[in-house]
Amino acid sequence: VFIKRLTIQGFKSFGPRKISIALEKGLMVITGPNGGGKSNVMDAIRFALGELSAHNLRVGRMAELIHDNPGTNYARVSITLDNSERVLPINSPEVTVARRIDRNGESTYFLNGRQVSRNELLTVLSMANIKPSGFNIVPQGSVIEIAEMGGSELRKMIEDIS
Amino acid sequence: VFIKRLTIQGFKSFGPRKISIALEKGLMVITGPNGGGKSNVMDAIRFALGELSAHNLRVGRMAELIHDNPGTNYARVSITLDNSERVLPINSPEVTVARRIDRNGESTYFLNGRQVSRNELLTVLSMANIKPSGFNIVPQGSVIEIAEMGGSELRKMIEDIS
Amino acid sequence: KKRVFLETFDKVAEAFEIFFNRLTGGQGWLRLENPNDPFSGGVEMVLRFPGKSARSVRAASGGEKSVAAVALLLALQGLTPADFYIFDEIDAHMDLQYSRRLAELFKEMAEKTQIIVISLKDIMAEKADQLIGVYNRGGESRIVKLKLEEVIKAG
Amino acid sequence: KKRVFLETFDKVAEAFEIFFNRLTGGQGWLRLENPNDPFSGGVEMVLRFPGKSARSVRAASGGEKSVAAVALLLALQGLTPADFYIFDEIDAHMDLQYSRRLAELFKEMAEKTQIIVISLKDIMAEKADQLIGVYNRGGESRIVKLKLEEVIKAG
Ligand SMILES: Nc1ncnc2c1ncn2[C@@H]1O[C@H](COP(=O)(O)OP(=O)(O)OP(=O)(O)O)[C@@H](O)[C@H]1O
Ligand SMILES: Nc1ncnc2c1ncn2[C@@H]1O[C@H](COP(=O)(O)OP(=O)(O)OP(=O)(O)O)[C@@H](O)[C@H]1O
Ligand SMILES: [Mg+2]
Ligand SMILES: [Mg+2]
Repeated sequence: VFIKRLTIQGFKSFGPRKISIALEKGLMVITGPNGGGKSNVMDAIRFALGELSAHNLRVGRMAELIHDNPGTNYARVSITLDNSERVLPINSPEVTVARRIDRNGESTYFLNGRQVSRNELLTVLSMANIKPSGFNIVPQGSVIEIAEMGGSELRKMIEDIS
Repeated sequence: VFIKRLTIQGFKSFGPRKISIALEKGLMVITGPNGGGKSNVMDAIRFALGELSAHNLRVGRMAELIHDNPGTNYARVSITLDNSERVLPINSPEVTVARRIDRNGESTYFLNGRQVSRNELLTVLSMANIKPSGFNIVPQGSVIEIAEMGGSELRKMIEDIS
Repeated sequence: KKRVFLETFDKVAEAFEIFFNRLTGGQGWLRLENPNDPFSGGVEMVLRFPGKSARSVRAASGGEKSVAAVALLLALQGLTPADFYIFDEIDAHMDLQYSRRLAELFKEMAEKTQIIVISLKDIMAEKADQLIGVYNRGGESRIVKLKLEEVIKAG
Repeated sequence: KKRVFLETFDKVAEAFEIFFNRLTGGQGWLRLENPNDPFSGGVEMVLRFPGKSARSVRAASGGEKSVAAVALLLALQGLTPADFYIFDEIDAHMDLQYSRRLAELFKEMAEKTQIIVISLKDIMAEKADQLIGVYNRGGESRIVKLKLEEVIKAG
């Protein structure tokens, strides 16, 4: 279940005009200058997958995820997942998950265009073992933290996943 | 008062065979592969200038500064400083400071070849405002620490130097 | 609980040895401080880089620590395989050699799974199946598809 | 004590503005949270990168934070000038643009003082008056004088 398309609108450094990219299986490399928005792309993916921690999305409050241009009132990110093997319990070859957040900090979730509760979305994604945090998502600076871990922290980390 | 020559022997990744480099005023860039010994060159300079903190030299105990080949029994670093303006209170156009540490962890200090106490060495260097730690010596990773400082840590840092 | 921990530990330790060797050509091991009572001690990481003697990770250089951390991360990922991976600048402290080995490893892993890598290294961009640039124009982020010649030219 | 702090703060704040603009082309300020009672609050860092609105350093990207930290470091160094400086990989998170501006700044500073920089960036090596390579052979570090063509060829 890989990501086929990512659509970002009004999320962090992305303006209100929709931006959409198609992705393939294989190695995708994202480059560009400091402050360009590369890590924000990763934040957008985690946001759409249901991330609840403002800290993990590098903001103080969730409402700060909205592009700080006064004209922008919401942020919306949608991810189209490949479902050709029907790992997700939805009968379509592609499944689109979307999330929108408004200035009041409230989030709305969508599955193939239909509004759903966050719980329903997470349940569907969990069938493919997909969650917004996990060892498969490695934020900037986390390698240095692992490198600096002491012996007992290392043991605790392995304890937590066993 | 700049560094004209650096001689390293048995210090950290440097073997017992003396290595000596001449330096000029201007921009010197040190490059090379990970683990090559670049940061150890900086440690060698701080060591010779009187660094007492094993932590600042990235070892557990000072005796670990000695090249870990069993045949090596001491580490020695000497720095030749330009003294053409006689900023240092020594009547020679160049002043060489050297420090040797033995397996028992004891350090011996030399000024132009004559053995001196650590205090005498530090007093001489302080005339040129030279010390092993200070804002002019920026270790690997310290920029990230500064970048992550909160508002009160920033204020404390400025307090400490005012 | 001890048995579950030890099973997990063994899997991670074995994967760590493989990934560390793959990335560095050297040997790396995870060791329990107290094998009989794991929870009373920590986990040590011992590294033997090519041409050097075995040392604790604490004694390694900045870049050496970082490549060992990547090997550990990949070993931990092996416990619960995922269909896509996102890595944000994990090669920041790596020299050209390690960056190249990491890029080659990702290229290989990407035959089976989707790997999204954020990186400033040209060698990683060269290995990409798909390469995009994210930059700021007029206060807004833009995304462009890149051809490698453009990256090298701008670089 | 408050007067001494404020005098120091003003000097650092002024130098920070100059260095930040020099390195980024943008504007950066240090502000006291409580100007009337400095010790009851912290020091805020506000950054306005070119083309963007002013934001706290907390909201900046990894590389933006790092270039702001370098500007602060240089501002603090200005309080007690030294005859030599040693910088160990302060450009690790910088892209090509910032790395180039830092290298040009160091080149200029090095006209008056000795600057020793450890860096893995080619652009820094290109600006060097003196370039040396430190590498490991047979468990021992060696030092060689380098010519730039050799670095580019190896790279
Ligand atoms: N809500 C928002 N509105 C507008 N801009 C924002 C918002 N949130 C974050 N930004 C901006 O996004 C930029 C950072 O983006 P990001 O962290 O993705 O950069 P990056 O490309 O990863 O850079 P680096 O290479 O330095 O890590 C910052 O300049 C930040 O101020
Ligand atoms: N006493 C010692 N005897 C032998 N080798 C040592 C000793 N102390 C440290 N080393 C080795 O020196 C190497 C690290 O050197 P250093 O930190 O200078 O690397 P570096 O060139 O700065 O690398 P990086 O680019 O990764 O920061 C390590 O491999 C370490 O094991
Ligand atoms: Mg980033
Ligand atoms: Mg180093």
